[in-house]
Amino acid sequence: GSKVFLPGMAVRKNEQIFQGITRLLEQ
Amino acid sequence: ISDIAADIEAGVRPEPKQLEKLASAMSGVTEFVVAEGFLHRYLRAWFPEKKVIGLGEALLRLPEIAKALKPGDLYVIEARGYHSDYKRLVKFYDSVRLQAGCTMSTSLQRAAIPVGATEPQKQRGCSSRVDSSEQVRWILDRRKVDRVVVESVEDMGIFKNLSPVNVIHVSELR
Repeated sequence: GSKVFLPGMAVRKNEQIFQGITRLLEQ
Repeated sequence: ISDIAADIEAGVRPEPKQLEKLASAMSGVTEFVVAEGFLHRYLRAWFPEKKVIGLGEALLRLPEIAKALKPGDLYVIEARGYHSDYKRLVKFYDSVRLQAGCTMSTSLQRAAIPVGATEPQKQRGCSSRVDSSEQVRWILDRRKVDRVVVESVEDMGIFKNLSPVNVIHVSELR
């Protein structure tokens, strides 16, 4: 199955954290 | 989904048409990883066949993140998502706590203490039952910690203002 990440506004506003999470979840 | 989330937080129920559109966009999805804790309950009700987990749980399931959590850390749980799946998550976070040897933002009854999730409402001028700064002072009271690790980005600012130690997001654990 596939996974989808819903980051929400607070994460979206923090570019560095958003990119870090995306990298980790794509592993 | 950002629009729907903003509506729900403001007390507006999504239209059936919005939900249908969302369902068709998510038809191939089996698991939601959701940062906004208040959405967990709604997503489980709308998509009972799909798994809904929080961002903290998704990241703590990665060995490189779990290993980086240390005994001197205070781990701050995102309270709304935690309480929406309490029976399962008490066990999950207990095992994380025991493995890492860290402390967590839970009460003696192992209820997660809410912190920054109410900040957006306050910023919009709505009243809130929770004073975030007071909650943080209470969580930090008489605790000696080397580092604070938060699940919710909203909690970072509040802890940075009030904690003498380094504050990081769970995704920054190394």
